[in-house]
Amino acid sequence: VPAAPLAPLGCDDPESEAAAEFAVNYINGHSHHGYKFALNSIENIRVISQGLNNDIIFLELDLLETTCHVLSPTPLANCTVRSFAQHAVEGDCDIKLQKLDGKFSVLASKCHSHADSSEDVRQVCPECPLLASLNNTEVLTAVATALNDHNSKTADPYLILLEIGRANIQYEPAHIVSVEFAVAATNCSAEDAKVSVEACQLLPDDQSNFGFCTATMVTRPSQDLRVGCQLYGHQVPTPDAGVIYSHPGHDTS
Amino acid sequence: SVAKRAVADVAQHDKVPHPVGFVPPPPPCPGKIRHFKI
Repeated sequence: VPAAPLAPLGCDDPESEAAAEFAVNYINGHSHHGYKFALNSIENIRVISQGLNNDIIFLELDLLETTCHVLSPTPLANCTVRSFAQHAVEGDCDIKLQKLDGKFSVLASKCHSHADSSEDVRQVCPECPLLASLNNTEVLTAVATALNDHNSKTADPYLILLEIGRANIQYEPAHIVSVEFAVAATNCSAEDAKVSVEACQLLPDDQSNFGFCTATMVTRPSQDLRVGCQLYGHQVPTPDAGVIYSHPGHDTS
Repeated sequence: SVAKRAVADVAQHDKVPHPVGFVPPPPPCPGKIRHFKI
């Protein structure tokens, strides 16, 4: 009598959660842009046995953006999921894994991320600022002003912009542009850069030093600029097995 | 006279009633939400 087919895995079964954790770590480890994503729910799981101790697993995951940039060494468990009021970004991922002799490997992954709708945010928090486009002129001005301000006041290496991670603009009662951006240390000091910024280059991989800055620029009713930058220190680069970009509203695979 | 009952009736009629207090298991998927649903 053929063995009874295995009961289908439930989305909250320990094995499903182990597969999902492996998949989320893979996605974050192979993402070169944006923020780390955390597991919000396992939408579906299908297991197709290929033989003894050899399964193909199809996972549908619902992820949420965290406050950690993908270059941050902070463990995912310590990364805060952006709240609803901070204009959350959701990631929907389909991942194909193989589990062979108890070891997972990712065969394919495809993710789509998108910001929550403005209506939803407004419903929960009418006065919360909404995400702005990353090429909005006010956003670009705020990033350039903040980076120049930091470089003009620091004794640290001269920093250059890697990418703008997120930005939002508040219009009332004050006009405030808030930005977050990733930076990299160069081979120049801030003083050297004043002489000849063209000579400032990214440090080689074996010395690379990335960081992250947040800034708020108030333009009305008064002028005010607050900038905070933190360098992560040199980290051993992860193997680049394919690039997955996770920008709000972009597909990645 | 013999009348053929609709399948639904038969299914309904012959359905084994659940024991009192029976709680159907939650559907296997989707799983729990760890933060919030957008």
